[in-house]
Order: sequence, then structure tokens, then C-alpha cells
Amino acid sequence: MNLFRLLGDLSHLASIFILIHKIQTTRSCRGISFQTQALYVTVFVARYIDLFFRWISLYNFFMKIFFIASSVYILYLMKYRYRPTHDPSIDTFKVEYLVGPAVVLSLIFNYKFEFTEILWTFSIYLEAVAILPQLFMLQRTGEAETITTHYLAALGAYRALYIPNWIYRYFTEDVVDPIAIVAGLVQTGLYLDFFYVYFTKVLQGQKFELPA
Amino acid sequence: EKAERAKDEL
Repeated sequence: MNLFRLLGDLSHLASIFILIHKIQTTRSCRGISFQTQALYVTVFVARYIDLFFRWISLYNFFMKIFFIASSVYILYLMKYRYRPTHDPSIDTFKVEYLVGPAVVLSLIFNYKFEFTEILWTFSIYLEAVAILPQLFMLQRTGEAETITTHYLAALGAYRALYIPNWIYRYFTEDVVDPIAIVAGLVQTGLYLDFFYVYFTKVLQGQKFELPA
Repeated sequence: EKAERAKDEL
């Protein structure tokens, strides 16, 4: 473990708390893509299947449990508790276009052609693009509640912080993980536009609004 | 270096 990865993981935790807080205080999941949240459940379940057969550490164990449980809880909030506040007509990204290529790529580019290994690879590729329905929705509506932008910023910071973590590991350890690195770079790249508006508007106290 | 999955990462 190094500082970058720890901060990345904490940022990931924070993003989830911000999202749950947003839904519960505004009593609404307006502006949140159900599809993106459903993709995250898929990502976590596929990746953390290794909970059943591989022990890493107490930290690793509890984080995995937390990510699975909290993502399922968010789906529950959106699907049942605050269902009327979700508008499917603006959440229309075709997730097949993300899941399909992630399946195909994971069958071609993986470290080992084994079931759980391919599931892990699939989860990495899917996570890289899982934010797209959310960003697409943001683009469509052209605006976002400030708390929602904090959620997205924390989520983007999580992947961004993994990059110095990989650089650090490259120099201090003998192992590199090119699949995670390439997918992580793509994932962080998707946030660049968002970060630009976040830094130039939201952090200056303005509302998140995209130019018409 | 060898290319391998970093199993301890989340």
C-alpha cells in the first residue's frame, strides 16, 4: 500500500458517501444515472468474486464488502425508495454498447484464460466506461446539482490517484499490471472535460452549467 | 518487470 492508493480508495469511499447523502437529504435521485449505478454493481460483483477464494488483508476484505453492499443499496434507493424521482427518459445511454465490448475485450486481452480471471478483466474494462451514461446524462441536461458534481469529482479523483500509485509501484516493485493501467488511463481521461468545468466553475462558487 | 495482475488493488 502507498499513499496514492490509500488516498484514491478514500476518495472512492467519500464519493459513495456523498452520493448516498445527496439522495437522502434531497430525497431524490434526480440527476443520477441508474444505468451507471447498475454498471458499478456489475463491476464490483464480477471483480470481488475473489472474496470467496483469496485472502489479501482485512482492509481489502472490508473495502470489497463495502463497495458491493453500498452499490446495491444505492440501486435499492433509486429503484424503490425514491423511484418517482428518477426520470428514465433522460437516462437513455445504451449500456449494451459498453457491456458488449467489455465482454469481447476481456476474452481477448487477459492474463489467463480462466473464468474468474476473465470476470476480473471484464470488470476492469467495464469500470473504465461505466461513468459514460452519467456523463451523457449531464451533457443532455446541461447542468447538475453542486452535490452531484462533488460526487463525480471524488469518483474521478479516485481513478486519477491510482495513476501515481502505478508509477510508484513501477519503480518500487517488480510487477506491473498493464490491463489495469491502460483501462485506468482511459477511465481518468473520460473525466477531463468534467474536471475542467468543475475547477473553473463549481470550485469558484458557480453552478455547474455547460455552455449551450 | 513481469506483466501481472496486481491482486491487492481494489
